[in-house]
Amino acid sequence: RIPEVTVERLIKYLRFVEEMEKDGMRNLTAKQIAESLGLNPHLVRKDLAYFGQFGKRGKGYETEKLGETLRKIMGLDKRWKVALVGVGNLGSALLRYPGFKERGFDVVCAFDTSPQKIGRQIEDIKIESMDKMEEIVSKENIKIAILSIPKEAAEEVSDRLVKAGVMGILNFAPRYLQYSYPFRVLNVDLSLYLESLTFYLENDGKK
Amino acid sequence: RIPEVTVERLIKYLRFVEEMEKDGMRNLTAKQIAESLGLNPHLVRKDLAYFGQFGKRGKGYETEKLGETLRKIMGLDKRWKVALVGVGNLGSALLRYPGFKERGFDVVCAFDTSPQKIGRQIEDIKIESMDKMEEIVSKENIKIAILSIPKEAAEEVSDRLVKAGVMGILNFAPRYLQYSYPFRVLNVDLSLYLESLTFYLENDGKK
Ligand SMILES: NC(=O)c1ccc[n+]([C@@H]2O[C@H](COP(=O)([O-])OP(=O)(O)OC[C@H]3O[C@@H](n4cnc5c(N)ncnc54)[C@H](O)[C@@H]3O)[C@@H](O)[C@H]2O)c1
Ligand SMILES: NC(=O)c1ccc[n+]([C@@H]2O[C@H](COP(=O)([O-])OP(=O)(O)OC[C@H]3O[C@@H](n4cnc5c(N)ncnc54)[C@H](O)[C@@H]3O)[C@@H](O)[C@H]2O)c1
Repeated sequence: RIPEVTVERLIKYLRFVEEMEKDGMRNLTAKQIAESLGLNPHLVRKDLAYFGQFGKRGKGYETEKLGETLRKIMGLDKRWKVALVGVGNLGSALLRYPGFKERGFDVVCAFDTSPQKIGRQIEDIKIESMDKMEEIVSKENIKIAILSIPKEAAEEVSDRLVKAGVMGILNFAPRYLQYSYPFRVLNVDLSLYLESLTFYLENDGKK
Repeated sequence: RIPEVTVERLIKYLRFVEEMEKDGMRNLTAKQIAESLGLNPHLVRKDLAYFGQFGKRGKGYETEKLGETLRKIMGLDKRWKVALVGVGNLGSALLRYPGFKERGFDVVCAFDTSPQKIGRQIEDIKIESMDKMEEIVSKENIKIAILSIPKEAAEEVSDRLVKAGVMGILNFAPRYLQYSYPFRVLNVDLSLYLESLTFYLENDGKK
């Protein structure tokens, strides 16, 4: 299994390559990619070679071709349907966030248990009852779900999603979920970003 | 400047060390830390040695002492006051999230421009008008702020925060903000997590 830290690097490479594509850079070297992220060029070459991407000696990689390959490796050469469960504060903010659509993710359905919310419309999505979740998720062949529900409901809801055919879950509820291969759960904790900030505030200016 | 990817590794080390502390492991080796994250033990040793953490040959590191040192390096040996700007859907979810307090971050004040929201109370925080932001942020000596406002307001609000003494900003608005040393901005894009999921769904079972 490819370690999480490698996947995070690949995503950062893709973001950098896409920026360079916009700026019209025809070629990119491992050194340029590495410098943008504070990495060792050797590591960048190793990561890309693992996927069969070999640059030309001295010229590096063709930017457009590298972007295409990385998008394909990441599964971003196609669009993905996403289900969202729990349309409270966080869920409503995620439903309205334009970033998901821009990166190829279409939230196509949303579910909640609250009678006041079921039937309401946010953006162009009608909030459905949890009773309909399995039927809609399997009919639409949805492989990814976002959980923005209270932690007490997290395990039961994720079990139902996995049984209905979902393979990947983005879990915001503060309860650590884990499934065995081939299911994948990413447990999100936004305090990680605050911890990065305090690291910088503590260490900038030292050493 | 320490690269972002190194900081992210250190945070993951700390999380692993804290888990081992809870499990009562007295010693930890670089190999054990590395294996938990799919990393090369050499890299783990190099990262820790940069901060003067040298394990004993064959025995590794004392778990508790390593945890203490990592917390100190990350600036987590003290609590941090945080200001939140924009108490809409996302802001409300962040104000209620128990994870921040657990990791040492106290959101002590919140600001908004909407007359309907100013004066309201969420958790034990009264939503203040944006007119009072500079006064409260500098009086309370707040160094970190979270932006959960529309993108059109992001630049103007972050400039005001930096002038009022804030050093680190966690920006959720979809507009890329950048400041020069010593100010730090982390621009959050939650679609990164969805991209990790699609990578796994695409690559699990291959190779
Ligand atoms: N990981 C992070 O960094 C982070 C940050 C903020 C919030 N959160 C978490 O996200 C979750 C949502 O937060 P919020 O502020 O939006 O809460 P909220 O109470 O506003 O929303 C929760 C929603 O889930 C619905 N719900 C409850 N039980 C359900 C079930 N069994 N099935 C489907 N829907 C159900 C509720 O009706 C409500 O609409 C919480 O668990 C919170 O702790 C995590
Ligand atoms: N980065 C991500 O992954 C991600 C995910 C979800 C939402 N978002 C972004 O987070 C932001 C908030 O989203 P939301 O759904 O909570 O929106 P929202 O409209 O519900 O909330 C915005 C709040 O900001 C307030 N506001 C507007 N202008 C302001 C100003 N100049 N100063 C202070 N407050 C001001 C509004 O009164 C409102 O309360 C948006 O920019 C959205 O795109 C980002």
